[in-house]
Amino acid sequence: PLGPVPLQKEHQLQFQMMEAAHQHLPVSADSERMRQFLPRNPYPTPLYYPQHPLSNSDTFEFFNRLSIETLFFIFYYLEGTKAQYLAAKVLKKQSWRFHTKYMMWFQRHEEPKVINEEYEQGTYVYFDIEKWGQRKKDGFVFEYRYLE
Amino acid sequence: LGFDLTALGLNLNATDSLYPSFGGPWGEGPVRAEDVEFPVPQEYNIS
Amino acid sequence: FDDSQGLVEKSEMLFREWIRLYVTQGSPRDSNKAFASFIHDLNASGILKSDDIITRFFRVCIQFCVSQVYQGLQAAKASLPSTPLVRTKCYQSVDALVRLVALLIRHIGDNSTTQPKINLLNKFLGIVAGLLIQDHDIQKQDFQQLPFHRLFIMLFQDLNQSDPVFDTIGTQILAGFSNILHILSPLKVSGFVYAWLEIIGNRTFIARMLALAADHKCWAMYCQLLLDLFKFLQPYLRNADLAKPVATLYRGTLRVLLVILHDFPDFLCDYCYHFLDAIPPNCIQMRNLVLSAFPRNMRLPDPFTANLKFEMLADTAVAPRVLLNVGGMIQPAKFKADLESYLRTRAPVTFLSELRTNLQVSNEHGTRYNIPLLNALVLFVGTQHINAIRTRGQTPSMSTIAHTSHMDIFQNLAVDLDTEGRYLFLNALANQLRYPSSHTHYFSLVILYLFAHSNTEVVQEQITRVLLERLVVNRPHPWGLLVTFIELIKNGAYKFWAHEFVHCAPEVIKLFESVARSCM
Repeated sequence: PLGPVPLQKEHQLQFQMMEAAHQHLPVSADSERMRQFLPRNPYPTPLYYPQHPLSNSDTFEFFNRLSIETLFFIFYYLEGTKAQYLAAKVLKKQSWRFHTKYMMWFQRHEEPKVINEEYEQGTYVYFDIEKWGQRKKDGFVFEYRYLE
Repeated sequence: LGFDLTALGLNLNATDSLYPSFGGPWGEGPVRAEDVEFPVPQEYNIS
Repeated sequence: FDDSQGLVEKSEMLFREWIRLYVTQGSPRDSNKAFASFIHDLNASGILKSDDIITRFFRVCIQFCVSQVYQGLQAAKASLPSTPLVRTKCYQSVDALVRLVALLIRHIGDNSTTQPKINLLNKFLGIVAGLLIQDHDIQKQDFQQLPFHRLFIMLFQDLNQSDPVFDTIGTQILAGFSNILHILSPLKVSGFVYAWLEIIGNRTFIARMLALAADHKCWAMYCQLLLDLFKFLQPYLRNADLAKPVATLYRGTLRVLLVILHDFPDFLCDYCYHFLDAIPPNCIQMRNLVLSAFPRNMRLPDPFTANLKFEMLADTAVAPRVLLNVGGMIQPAKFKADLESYLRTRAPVTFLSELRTNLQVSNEHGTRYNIPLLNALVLFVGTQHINAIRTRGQTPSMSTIAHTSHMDIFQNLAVDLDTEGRYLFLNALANQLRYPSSHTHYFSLVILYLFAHSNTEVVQEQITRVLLERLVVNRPHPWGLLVTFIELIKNGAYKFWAHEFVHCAPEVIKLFESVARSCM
């Protein structure tokens, strides 16, 4: 029973501006932080590949089953995400420890020779991101104050 | 009559809140998991 | 105006240097090191010498980001910033500027006083807004929202990371952004409307405004922003001409409302009255969406339960929160005084006959009545009536609501108004049919009472139309609407199926039967 109400001139002007803006709607990237290693335009993969994250893929259990290289990959390339957090959590569970000075993960290779209040010294394994593999470091002094 | 509101790309039956992964008014679905900021320790600023 | 000699060039050079530092030093999330060195350059070049120069510096930086987009488009001979290069360059310079501003806010003044930080934030937001409006007016249909959109949303994200310094001014940050977005409302800057809705519909913005701010401190601000959106949409939705740009905006609005309905139903419950005044009466689905919200801690009985005893539900003793100053909306004061007097003493006797003139604002069809006033009147009379019945130690029922000055007013509105006015009046009643509450129960009774006791079929038919049009749209449907309609068609006292308008055409019969089937 109300019937239409004719648009006034100002509405028509507004509509023209809206229509022009409609030609270039914001895209999701406009509101997202730039991520160095996560391009916005995903590479098209064959459709028989999984196209969406697996349903339980953001859980600790799922990450617990990933390989050590994958965990390091996620940690170093998915900065500031839950995935990075979960990868770190699993690494810790597997006795890796993050050294904030070198920003690298270390794991005891053997019982350290020296352990005191401030540090422990011994042979450690670390993950070399340059060579993308594990290396061994003798006599490394692991200072607790750099323990994340 | 009207939109089928269940077909606007939102899981209205979800028990969790929708807003943390909401892809915005123009999105078709939730935001990418890797876009959602997660409070990680400052030390993890690797790049 | 009156930039001092060389200031623009110097500012631009400094900004380019900062962008370089931002990109090469630190990470997209941490530029403290770069800032530590750059702040000395800023200081040495006199940019920080005065408030005015800082303002001009910001303006130059923002203009740099904006003109970069237009130049990029020209170079690409494109009118759309779809070219990745234009976007990426814009992101980089805008993100760098945002980071610089965030760090300046973080470090300005000392930690004991927050005012300099708030001032700087509002200053910067004001400059962006000013340039946006200017650009919008100059560029007209060539206006590009991208740099402004990203400036706002990335600054909001930077300032809302968990950071002890920003946490101390958390509420002022939200107030600053709400205020500037209200100033840049779609009615004012229609070419920015999609970016604007993208900002207020952004998950971080929603999280901060509706979920994380303590004590719902920002709900009123968010309500204001939604009202800005509804008011812009109103003339287009009112005519139901959903041209593509409007349809896109409407769909986006529904997506945001659905998230709010799902995650923050109490917000919609609290501000429902504000929204109903701004949503056009013929925009049925969006209004249903708002009316369907019910408090998160409420268990809703199944409206289709056979023999549902509405009046026995514990919630019918509880009134919904009304954050609107309903009484204050009834103007002019004399009308309000007469109304209260009539409710009390049924005097002045001319009140009822003057009711319509008080509500009418024009003679043009479709806009004759002051809808917010009519809505307020209905809600005011209803709440007064419920209180009057309670003070008599009774509860609202078909018998206790009858033969009162309150019902006089409702019956007068039902009979005396023309079709348009009656439609709006019945809508105002139906707008109260929400989740179980004393209002839903009472107004359900009023609608059924008017149906049962009206002596003209016109009123009964229109009551049916108003209820039916709310039921035949896609879900959601408010609980109170379902319960009222089921009662109307099931309770033989209303002789619903005996009315001629139920059988006036085969498709109408079919419609009623399918609705009845789904309701029963």
